[in-house]
Amino acid sequence: MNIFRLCGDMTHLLSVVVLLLKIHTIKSCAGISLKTQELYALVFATRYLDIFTHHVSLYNTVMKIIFLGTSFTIVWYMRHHKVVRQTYDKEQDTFKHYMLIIPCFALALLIKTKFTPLEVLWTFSIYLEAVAIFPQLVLLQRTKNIDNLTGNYVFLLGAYRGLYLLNWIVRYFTEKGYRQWITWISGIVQTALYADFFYYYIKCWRNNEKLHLPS
Amino acid sequence: TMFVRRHDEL
Repeated sequence: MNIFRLCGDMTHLLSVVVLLLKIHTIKSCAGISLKTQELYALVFATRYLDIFTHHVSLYNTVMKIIFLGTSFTIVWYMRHHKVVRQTYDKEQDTFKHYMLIIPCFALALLIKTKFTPLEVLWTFSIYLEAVAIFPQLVLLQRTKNIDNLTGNYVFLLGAYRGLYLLNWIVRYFTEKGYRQWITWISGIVQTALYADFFYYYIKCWRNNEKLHLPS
Repeated sequence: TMFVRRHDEL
């Protein structure tokens, strides 16, 4: 495992910590898209089906359990916690799940490495993760006052994807025969979706302004 | 081992 992969995973973990801090400590999920969080829970549930059948490493297993557990916890908080759920911007978070799920599933049936349930669902999760941030980006654009935790959460998620790109470049040059086109192309698409957000995040940070996106 | 290698990322 190279440094970029480790930093990517840690950034991903940190993004979850930031989000849980906002939800659990401040008891608010204002500006957070439940649609995106539900899509992430689906991503992890379909990707980590191999958790008990194929052992990669203790590190991988522990991280998988953490991502599965936290993603479902976040969804539970936003849907059922009596204080947190009242801070959810339901009227603004209008993106439809099926508009992302159906095309991703169709694509996974068409473009995959093997036609087995585990492989198709794994491929589906890769495609879905690439676009799962979409409802969150739409909600951010509609939010007038984006708080620091929400802005930092999305920034950390984008940084995690950027670090994975660097990890793939290192792996390509150091591991013989290492290629994974499905993951690479999806990863590039996923990172590109953050480009606009990054631009405004850095611009506002440099000007010492509160984060706001042009609508 | 092929499976494990292709799915060794999170």
